[in-house]
Amino acid sequence: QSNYPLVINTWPFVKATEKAWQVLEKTDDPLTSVEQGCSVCEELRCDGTVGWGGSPDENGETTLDAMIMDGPSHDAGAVAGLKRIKSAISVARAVMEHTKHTFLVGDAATQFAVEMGFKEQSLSHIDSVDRYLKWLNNSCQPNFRLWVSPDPSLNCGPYQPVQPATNSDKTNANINQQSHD
Amino acid sequence: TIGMIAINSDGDMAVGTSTNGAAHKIAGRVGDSPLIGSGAYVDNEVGAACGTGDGDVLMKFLPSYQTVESMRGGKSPSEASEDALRRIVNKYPKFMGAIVAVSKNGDYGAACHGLDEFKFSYGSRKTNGINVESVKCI
Repeated sequence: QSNYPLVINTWPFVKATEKAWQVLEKTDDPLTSVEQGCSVCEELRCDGTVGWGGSPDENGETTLDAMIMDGPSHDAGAVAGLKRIKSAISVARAVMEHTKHTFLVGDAATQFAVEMGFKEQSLSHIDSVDRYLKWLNNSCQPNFRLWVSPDPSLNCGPYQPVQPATNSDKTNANINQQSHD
Repeated sequence: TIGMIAINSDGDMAVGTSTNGAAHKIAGRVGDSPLIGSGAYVDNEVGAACGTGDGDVLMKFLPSYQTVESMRGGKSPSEASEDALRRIVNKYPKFMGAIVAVSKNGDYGAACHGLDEFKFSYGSRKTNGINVESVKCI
């Protein structure tokens, strides 16, 4: 007994689910459904955890990670650390469909995306700039550095490595509903 | 982060993820979302899963692959998701994350840890529009 067709996603990102469902009903194509659904979240910047203008890194830059996988062919494409391209999951699909590789990263992934016709543009938003400035003004807290000098729990960098003195609890207390993978 | 699963009228499936990662990460850091088997995974003969949470931990356990493999072994989507999370929590008790899974016949389930509850959304012909459900975390 089957309960499909069906779309489902992590978190209550209803607009993304709606789009994915509309595409699935219209095309019966799960790959395009997933791509278009996730693309809506990239455009809407769901919770600030998807798409441009969120989660600035230590340099204040937003970079994007995405992956797509097709069940029938078991083919997949992925990008990580993608810079200056907003449509991350569509670039991942381009990796899957226009290369014999699976995973491209960083500036080289951006170069590939541009070659595939994607527009290169800033991923900054007033929200990400504001969040970055608040982080700088809060002595760069929270901070993912470990066993460096100056003390990363109190200071911004640049940092130098120091000898680890004890076993470290690497649990990311900085990961929460506003900052996650 | 969004992780998504779609299954069509023939039972064919696809998965996808998209994220901007952890805020204030060290430049160059990548989480689990783009890693096949970690952020998401599909085996068209068995089912699919996708995860969310602390990618620095999740990527060490390939939880989406584990969830699909547990469904292959006969577990329901909820049981398989919980099993994959328990393997993580055994090593990282403070871990925060969740897994959503769909079996080949379209049954779905989810599990979470480190939150009070986890909400996810889905749509099907049986639902009138898009529904949001929640699960209590283990």
